[in-house]
Amino acid sequence: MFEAKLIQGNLIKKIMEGLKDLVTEANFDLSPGGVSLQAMDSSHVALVALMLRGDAFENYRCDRPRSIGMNLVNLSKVLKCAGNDDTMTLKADDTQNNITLVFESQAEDKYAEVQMELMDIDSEHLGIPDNTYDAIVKMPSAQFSQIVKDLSSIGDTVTVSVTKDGITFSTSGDVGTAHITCKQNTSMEKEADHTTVNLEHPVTLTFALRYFVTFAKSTSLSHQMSISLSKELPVMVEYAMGDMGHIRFYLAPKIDD
Amino acid sequence: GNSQRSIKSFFLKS
Repeated sequence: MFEAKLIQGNLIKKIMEGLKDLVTEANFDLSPGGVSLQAMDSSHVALVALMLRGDAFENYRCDRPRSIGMNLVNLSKVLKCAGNDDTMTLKADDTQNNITLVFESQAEDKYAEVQMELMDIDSEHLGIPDNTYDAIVKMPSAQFSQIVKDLSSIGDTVTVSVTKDGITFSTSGDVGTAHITCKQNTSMEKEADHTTVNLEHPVTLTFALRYFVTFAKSTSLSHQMSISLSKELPVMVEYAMGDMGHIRFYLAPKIDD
Repeated sequence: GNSQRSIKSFFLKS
C-alpha cells in the first residue's frame, strides 16, 4: 500500500507544470524514502529528475518500493479537479492498476476523489554521476525565466558563459544578437533576490534555448534556481523545494562540429 | 555548426 498526503496539494500542480511539456508519460518510483521520477524528453536531449522526500508529506506510507507509470497529460486533467488550496492525498493499492487522488478543501467542506488508470512504461534509467561543477550560479528564478523567454524571441540557441564577473546569456538570429549579463549581487535584503557565482573554472557552453524555456516553467516552485556547468557536460538546472525535495533538469550541450 | 548530442551519451545506464 502506498499513501501520501500533501497539505499544499498545489505543489503537485506546480511540479506538473514543469514536467508536462517535457515528458508525456513517466514512471514514478515510490519507495519508503519518498517519491522520485527520472525521465528523458522524446528526443533524448534532456532529462528530468524529481525527488520528493517522504517527510515532505503529512502521512507517508510505502510498504514496498514500486514503480507506477502515469500519462502526465491525463494526470494534468485529473489535477484540474483540485482547488489551489486543497490538500491532496495519493493512494495506490499494490494489487490494483490504478491510483486514487483525493482533494479536500482546507475547511473540509469539499471532497473530491478521482481514480486514474496506471500504465506500463518501458523506460531507461540513467545513472547521473555526482559531478563537481566548474561553475554554479544561483539567481532568482523569475529573472532566469524572463531572460530565456526574451532571448528565445531572438535566437534558437543560447551560449552560457560564466566568469568571475557573472553569467552571460548570448543568442543570435535574424533580428541580431543579444547578450544579457547577470553579475554577482548580494546587496538585497532577501536572500532569494541574490545572484551568486561559485566559480572553479570559467566555462562556456551552448544549448538549445527552447529547453531552457521549458525548464523555466518550474519557476513557481522556488524563488531561487541554480545553473551548474562543467566543460562539455550537460548543464544542471535545479529548482529546490526547500527541504521537501527538488526538480533537476539536465540538458546536453551542443558541440562544435 | 553545432551538433546536438544525446543526454544518454553522458550518463551511464544504471
